[in-house]
Amino acid sequence: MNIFRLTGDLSHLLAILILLWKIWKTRSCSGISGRSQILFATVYTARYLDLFTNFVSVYNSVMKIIFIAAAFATLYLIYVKFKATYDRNHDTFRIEFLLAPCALLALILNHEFTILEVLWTFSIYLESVAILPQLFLVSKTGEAETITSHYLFALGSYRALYLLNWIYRYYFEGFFDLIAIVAGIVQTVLYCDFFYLYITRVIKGRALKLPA
Amino acid sequence: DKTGDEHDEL
Repeated sequence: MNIFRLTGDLSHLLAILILLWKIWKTRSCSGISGRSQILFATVYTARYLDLFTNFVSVYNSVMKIIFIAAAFATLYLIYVKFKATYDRNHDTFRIEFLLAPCALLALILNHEFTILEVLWTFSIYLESVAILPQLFLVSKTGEAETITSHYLFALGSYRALYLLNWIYRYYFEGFFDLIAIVAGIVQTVLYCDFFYLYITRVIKGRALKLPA
Repeated sequence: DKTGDEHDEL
């Protein structure tokens, strides 16, 4: 555990809590892509099945359980409790176009051809693109609430911090996982446009509206 | 080479 990994994890946790808090507090999931949340729930479920087979640390297990629980709680809020506020007309990204290639790629490019390992690989690939329905929703409506911007910034920062973590681990521990690194770079790059808007607008106290 | 037992990150 190093400072980049820890702040990355905390940033990830913060993102998830901001989203739950936003939906609960405003009693609305407007502006949030249910489809991205379906993908994230799929990611955590596929990746953290090793809760049953492999113990790393109490910290590790607790975080995994929180991520899975929060992902399904978010889905419950969007699709059941506050479904009247769900922006389904704008949330139209076809997630099968992400799920199928990620599944195929995980079957071909993996560290080991076992069920858990292929599922782990699938989750890494899927996570890298899981935000696309959300970014698509923001681009369709042309704006995002400030709290949604904070959520996206925290979520995007997490993988960027993991990139620093992997650089650190490569130099000091000889740790190197090409699948995670390449997917992590893709994931971070997808947020770059958003990061730019966040820094130039939201931090200066303006709403996140896309340029016309 | 890594195996499924070695993923220590989240």
